[in-house]
Amino acid sequence: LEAKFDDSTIFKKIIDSFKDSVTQINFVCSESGIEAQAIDDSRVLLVTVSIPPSCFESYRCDRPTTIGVYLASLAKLLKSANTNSSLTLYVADKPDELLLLFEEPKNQKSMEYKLKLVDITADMLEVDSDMKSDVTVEMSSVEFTKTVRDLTQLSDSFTVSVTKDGIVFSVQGDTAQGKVLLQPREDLADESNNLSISMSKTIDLSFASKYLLDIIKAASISNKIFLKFSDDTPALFEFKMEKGGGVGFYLAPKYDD
Amino acid sequence: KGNQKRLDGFFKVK
Repeated sequence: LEAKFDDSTIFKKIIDSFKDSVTQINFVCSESGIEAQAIDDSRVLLVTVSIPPSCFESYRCDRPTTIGVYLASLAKLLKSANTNSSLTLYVADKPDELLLLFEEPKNQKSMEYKLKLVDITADMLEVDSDMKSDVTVEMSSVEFTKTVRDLTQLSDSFTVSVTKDGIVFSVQGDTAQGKVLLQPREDLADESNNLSISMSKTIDLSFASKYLLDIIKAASISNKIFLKFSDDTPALFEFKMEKGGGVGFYLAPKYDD
Repeated sequence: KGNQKRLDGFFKVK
């Protein structure tokens, strides 16, 4: 594998977006890019990552390769990333380490790190990325982040309901309750503020607040978030990158039996 | 709101 990002912060943002949700991950590299999936220890939150060749300045993968890493270690190395430096990932044919080369030609500087790869045996779940859903919402990731931060302070359960009037996020704590209603809007001046809802039926789902606080760490990937909900199934929270690919989170709901 | 579901109940293991 030899894959070069023209801006090293792209890879840093991707890794930082889920490094607190899961501890380790297998990156599966092939001609069609880098894909990964990891589930958290409680088996409630699943992270999916897709980095297609379009995200790279140059991308070459001669043989399919799996790269297992501890995310805490990789995140340490990526602290060196900045917008002036490129980052090339190298993995040899017989992979036992990942080489990261940061280059800042303007400053005549380069940095090289090596990370020992780990053998991760994790089962993969069969998720259908084209999963049909009753409700799809596209909204500002900044707005979503603020709403999650504000409401999750009040309760460890977070409810989302969608009707034709809009999307309602609500919490019911022991001492306080809160509710945020967002209606579809079109902001011609700033398209990232748009909110659109497409739905075939209403939904009302609850999730554990702590996972939502993990998910919003990925908001730096995109100024938009796509939400997909169906009754009594995991929700998908997806951040798509400008150049293709992105990071998605499948979150299992809470409900009464 | 009751029980936390796990993803295994929804997705098959590959």
